[in-house]
Amino acid sequence: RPSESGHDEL
Amino acid sequence: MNIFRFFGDISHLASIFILIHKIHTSRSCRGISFKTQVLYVAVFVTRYLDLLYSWVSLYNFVMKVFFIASSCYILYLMKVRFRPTNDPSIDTFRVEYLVGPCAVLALIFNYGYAVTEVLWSFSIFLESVAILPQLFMLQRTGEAETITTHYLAALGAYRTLYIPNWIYRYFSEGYVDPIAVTAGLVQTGLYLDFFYVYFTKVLQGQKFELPA
Repeated sequence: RPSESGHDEL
Repeated sequence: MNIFRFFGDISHLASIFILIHKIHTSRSCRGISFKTQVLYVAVFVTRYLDLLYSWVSLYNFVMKVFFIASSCYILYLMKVRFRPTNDPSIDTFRVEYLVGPCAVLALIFNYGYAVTEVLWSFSIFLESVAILPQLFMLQRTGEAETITTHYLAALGAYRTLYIPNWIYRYFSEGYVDPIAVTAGLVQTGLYLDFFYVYFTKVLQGQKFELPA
């Protein structure tokens, strides 16, 4: 899930 | 990071420089929707709240700060420095029709019920439609300065390049962000009409004019 590693895209 | 995302971000940067350059050289913000620019400030501020508590990379940090600062600077140019050249009477898109539904969607579709997560979702949805007041204005006036169309093309190229980035990330990392992908496809779709005229007219050396 994207949020677990933070949102790395701009 | 992959080449698609990198060039997408570069294209996004370029679009902002083109816009600032246009305003400075023509000493005018004619043809630019203030509402769209306000929406971009809202998009960047709500999305990049994580600047305050999470570190991704220097690249990520610098870009986020740049996007927030430059979008605020553009508002300053439009509302203060070149205020007389901004004509609100043709910038008539009702932004509440965008902000309201995006807020509702963010409450339904998000990656966790935290204020920051809901705001992140909101920013993704809002970004996908933030260009609409600008495109609406273009539709109304039926024409645009060439430099304004370069700005829009660079901005459209940015999210278009994110699509191959997501495909690449799916295969290389198994990474999928359904919210960003869905909104990104919508956002890119909104540019299709514009791209058509841009490629068939502006890049052939003609003026950007919509058929009557």
